[in-house]
Amino acid sequence: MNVFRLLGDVSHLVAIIILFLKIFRSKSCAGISGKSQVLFALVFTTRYLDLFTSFISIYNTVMKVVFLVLSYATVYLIYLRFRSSYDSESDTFRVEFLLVPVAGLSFLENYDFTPIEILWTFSIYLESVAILPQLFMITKTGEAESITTHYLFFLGLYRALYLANWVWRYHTEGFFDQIAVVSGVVQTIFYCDFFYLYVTKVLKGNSKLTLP
Amino acid sequence: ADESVDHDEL
Repeated sequence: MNVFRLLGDVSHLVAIIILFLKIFRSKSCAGISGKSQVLFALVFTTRYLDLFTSFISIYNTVMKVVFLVLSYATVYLIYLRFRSSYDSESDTFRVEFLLVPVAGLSFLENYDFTPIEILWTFSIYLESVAILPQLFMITKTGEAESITTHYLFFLGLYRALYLANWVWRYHTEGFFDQIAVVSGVVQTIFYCDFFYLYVTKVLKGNSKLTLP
Repeated sequence: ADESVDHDEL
């Protein structure tokens, strides 16, 4: 555990909590892509199957359970509890265009051809593109509430910090997880345009993000 | 596979 990894995990947790509380407190999921949230729930489900097969640490187990519970709770808020506020007309990204290639790739390029390992690989690949429905929705509507942009900022920052963690681990322990690193770079690239808008617009005091 | 790959990251 190094500082980049810890800050990355904290950033990830902060992002998920921001989104959950935003929906819970405002009793509305307006502007939020339910499809992205279902994909993230799928990411955690397929990645954390090792909760049943291997124990790494109390920290690891607790974080996995928290991520799983919060991701499903968020999906519940969007599709059941506050369904009337869900903007399905703007959430039109075709997720099968992500799921099919990602599933195919996880069978082709993995560390071990076993169900649990293929599902882990699937989760890594899927995570790198899971935010696309949300970004697509913002592009389509041309705006996002600032609280939504804070969520996206911390979610993007998390994987960027993991990149620093992987550089650190490579130099200190020779650790190199090619699948995670390549996917992590791809994932972070998707956020770059957003990071630019976040810094130049939201942090300059605009109440919401409007696209030029 | 005789040995499972260890993923210690989240």
